[in-house]
Amino acid sequence: SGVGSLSGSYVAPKAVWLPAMKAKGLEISGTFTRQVGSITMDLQLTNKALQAMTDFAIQFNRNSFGLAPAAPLQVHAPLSPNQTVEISLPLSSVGSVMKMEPLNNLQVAVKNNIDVFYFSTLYSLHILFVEDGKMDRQMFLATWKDIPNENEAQFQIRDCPLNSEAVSTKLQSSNIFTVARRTVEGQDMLYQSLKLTNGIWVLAELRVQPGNPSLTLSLKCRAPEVSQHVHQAYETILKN
Amino acid sequence: ELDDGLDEAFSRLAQSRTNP
Repeated sequence: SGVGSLSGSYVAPKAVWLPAMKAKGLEISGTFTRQVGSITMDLQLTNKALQAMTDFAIQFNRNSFGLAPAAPLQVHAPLSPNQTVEISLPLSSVGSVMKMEPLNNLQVAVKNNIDVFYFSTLYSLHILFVEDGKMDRQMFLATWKDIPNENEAQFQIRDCPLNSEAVSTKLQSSNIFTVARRTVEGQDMLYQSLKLTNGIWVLAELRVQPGNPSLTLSLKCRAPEVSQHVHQAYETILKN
Repeated sequence: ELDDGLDEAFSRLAQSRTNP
C-alpha cells in the first residue's frame, strides 16, 4: 500500500555475468527485478566482436525454484560491433525444478549465430517473495508453535542503524510483512512473514534495540535450507 | 473489534522469547 510496494522490490545493480573474452565477443550483464508480481531478468548485451551478432536465444537449466524464461529472448535487429542492447526478459516460476547447490544458483545458456555460451549466476531470494505473503495472525502463532525449534536459525544483521518503523517499511516494499509488533524490555520484536513463489512460508522474529545497530533475526521454516538465503535477502534489502 | 485473544498471545510469545 506504500510507495515501496508501487516501486517494487530492491534491484541490485547489473553485474557482468559473461565476460566478452569467454564468449567470442558477447558480453552479458544483468540483474533480476520483481515488480507487482512479475519477475524479470534485465539483461544488457554488448557486441565486442568484429562481426554482427544475430539469432539470439536463451535457455535455463532446471533450478531450485522453477525459474524459466516466459518469452523468447527478443533482439530485434542484428547487434553490430560495439553496440549494446537492453532487454527485459519476463520469467515464470513454474518451470522444471531441480535442487541446485547453492539453492539460488541459476545456470543459463545463450546462443547466437557464432556459438552457444554458458554461465551461472546467483539470485537474491527476495525476487521470489510474493505479494500475498502476509500470514493471518492466528495462523502465524499456530505455525510458529508447530515448527520445531531445530528448524529455527538465528542471524545477526550488523551495521543497520534503522528503527523498527523504518525496518518494517523497507522490508514491506520487498514483500516481507510485519504481522505483529511488541516491545519487551526496550526491545522491539517484529513478527514477520513471507511466502516464496513455490508456496513455502518463512516466519521471522526481528529484534530491534534502540541505539543498537545490530539486529537479531530468527527464522522458522519447514524447509530450513532456505533460511540462510532469506537472511541474505534481509541483509540486501535493509542495507540498500 | 472482537478481542480474539491474539494480541495477548503475541505479547506472551514476545515475553517468552525475551525471558525463556
